[in-house]
Amino acid sequence: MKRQMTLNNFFTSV
Amino acid sequence: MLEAKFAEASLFKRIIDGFKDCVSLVNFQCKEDGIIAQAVDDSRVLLVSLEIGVEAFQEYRCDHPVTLGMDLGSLSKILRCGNNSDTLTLIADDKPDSILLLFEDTQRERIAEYSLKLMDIDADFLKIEDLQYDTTLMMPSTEFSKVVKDLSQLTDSINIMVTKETIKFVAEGEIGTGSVILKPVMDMEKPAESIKLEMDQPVDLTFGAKYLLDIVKGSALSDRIGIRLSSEAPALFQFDLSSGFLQFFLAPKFND
Repeated sequence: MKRQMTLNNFFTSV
Repeated sequence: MLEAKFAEASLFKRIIDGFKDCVSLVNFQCKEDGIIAQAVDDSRVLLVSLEIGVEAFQEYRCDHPVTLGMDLGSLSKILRCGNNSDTLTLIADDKPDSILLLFEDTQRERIAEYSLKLMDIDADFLKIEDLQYDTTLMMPSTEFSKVVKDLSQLTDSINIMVTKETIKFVAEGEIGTGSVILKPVMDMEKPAESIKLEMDQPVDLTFGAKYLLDIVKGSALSDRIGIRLSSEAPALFQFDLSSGFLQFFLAPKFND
């Protein structure tokens, strides 16, 4: 099974 | 004061139709050099980034930066009231409660005016670093759209594999499997039909089909789509405007 990553895994909130 | 006039209302309609199904509340930031917007879908998997440069407008004036928070569903209802070939002017004062949308049919001297209430939208802004990509693809947006729509019928995940000479899309589902293989091709007579591939590293990535289905709705904006892939970062799908772009950043699926 593959798990869906979210953008929070890559980008930071500003 | 903001006054932003599109030569054809259809351009703004196509822009909004390109992402209204994946995000609903969006802050449009209007500045001297154009309008930008960023929004993330509720699952925080897909990020939309829009930039409309001044050159995309017939006339553009923005004296003070202003943020227009809009519900895209409501905006879309109003956009449907205008005809595609009408000019469309967006008008807002410096501290607006609402935005005015003015559709003008210069041939028939028909003027339609709508106002849309604005919203205070508390949305965080994601900082997108300059990402390094392993592979860059340029292809006809209709071709990409067809591949995504076809393979999505089989599965909820689509695998994209790129090697030096081959782009392979694969779907493995309960009812069966499917794959589409494309090769780089240069069409001299119809350059828009060409498929360009620049590969530094092969990639093998999996994406949620439902997000790809959202992304291909931007196809009405441009006959080309740029796709940038990396094993380490969200994929970037881009439709270029005459000035500006509509970008989608999509987080991949990884093995547990």
